[in-house]
Amino acid sequence: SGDSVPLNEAMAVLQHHDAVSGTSKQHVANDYARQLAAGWGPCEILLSNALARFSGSKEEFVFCRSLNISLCPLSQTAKSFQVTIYNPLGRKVDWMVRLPVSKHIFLVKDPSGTVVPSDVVVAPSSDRQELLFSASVPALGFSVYSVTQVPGQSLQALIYQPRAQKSS
Amino acid sequence: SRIKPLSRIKSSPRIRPPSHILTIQNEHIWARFDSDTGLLVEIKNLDQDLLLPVRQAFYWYNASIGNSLSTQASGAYIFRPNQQEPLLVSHWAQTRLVKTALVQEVHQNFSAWCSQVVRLYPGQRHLELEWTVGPIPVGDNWGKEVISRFDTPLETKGLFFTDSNGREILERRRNYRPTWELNQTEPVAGNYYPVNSRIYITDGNVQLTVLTDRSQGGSSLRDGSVELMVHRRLLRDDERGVGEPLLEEGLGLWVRGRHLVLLDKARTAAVGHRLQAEKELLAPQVVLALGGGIPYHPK
Repeated sequence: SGDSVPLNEAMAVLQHHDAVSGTSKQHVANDYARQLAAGWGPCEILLSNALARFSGSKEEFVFCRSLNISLCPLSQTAKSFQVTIYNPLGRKVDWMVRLPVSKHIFLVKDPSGTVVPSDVVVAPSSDRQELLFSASVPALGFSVYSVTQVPGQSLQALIYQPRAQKSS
Repeated sequence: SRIKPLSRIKSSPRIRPPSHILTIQNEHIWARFDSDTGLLVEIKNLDQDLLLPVRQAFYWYNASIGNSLSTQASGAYIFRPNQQEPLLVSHWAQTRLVKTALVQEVHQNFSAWCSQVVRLYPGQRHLELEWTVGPIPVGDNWGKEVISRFDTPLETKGLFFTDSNGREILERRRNYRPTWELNQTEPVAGNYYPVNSRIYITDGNVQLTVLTDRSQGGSSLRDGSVELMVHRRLLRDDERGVGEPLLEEGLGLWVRGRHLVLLDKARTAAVGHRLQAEKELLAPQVVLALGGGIPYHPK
């Protein structure tokens, strides 16, 4: 079962001005980070249970905490996966999803099964690829998009495909 | 593309490279980069036909270790540069341009410890600057306090605006306090204020707003200029109680964050930055799964 109390307590401890403004000794700052990280785990279980109940299927939900540095083992290895996007705002938002992926081409479908435009770009200062697609998410709600690797198509083939020589 | 350092180009003006324009744009925004230096130099709001020269670059203040005026060093509690002028991280950036149907971005590499991606998605009404700074080198025994600074020709008459927890906007006036007669002894730090979500400058007609994805220190130290502190690494304790310098162990931390830049008419700017700041603060959360799970409800 999930539990948000550890994260609540960590956030309560971090109301201290040392945590808010970074005026603690290094080992204390490290401990603040440790408490937060320890609180995330049980909270993610809580979120997974809620998502399972609302989406109607029990999934092994994965939270990639390092998307800001293009790290996510699941999206970088799986041939197909689901992306659930939760919108905490009280209004619908369109949001560009960026996920690190392997060197392949992907097909992205929206909740109604319609293929949506997607792109694969090289992440800055690295040779990692990122899959981009625009997701539309309802107010205080979530949308589930499915991503599937297009078999046989690799990114290299697409990029370095020899252009048909123009007839002279 | 590898761009020659400015110094070499200046020394032989005749061989200036062809001034191919480096730009990115979507339906609402157009941004231009100097083709010699790779730095952002202009932003245009296409909807309102507003063009503003905006030069953005990274600088660093040399942290004070105390001087003849005061023994106060820069530290965890105290920001105190040892001189008023910050130093440029780099006069130029190595750039790479990415343009696809879903994104246009310029990757700028200023140094081994400072880079940025300037990005535009379709439909976006702000310019996204994803900065990556660190580990800050301190091998020269100088503590460094790194800022991102935007310089424009806006005549802002010493005024700028910062928010308080994303709600109230406070007017700030350089070298001035509304509640007492200020004897300004710190021309830089004495004009720094907390920025929780946004800082902006305006000449009454045009407004330049920078949204932050976390609290930072910020200021406007000359008319038309806005700066935000993104990272610090110091070598002295400031004698205010921590008992150690703001100095991560080992190599030091590198930090990545985003600044969202909005250019608007002053009278319509609020709706733009307020709605965008809400989207930034309450950003969607992404959760992944392999799919094919068993039904939650047996039937």
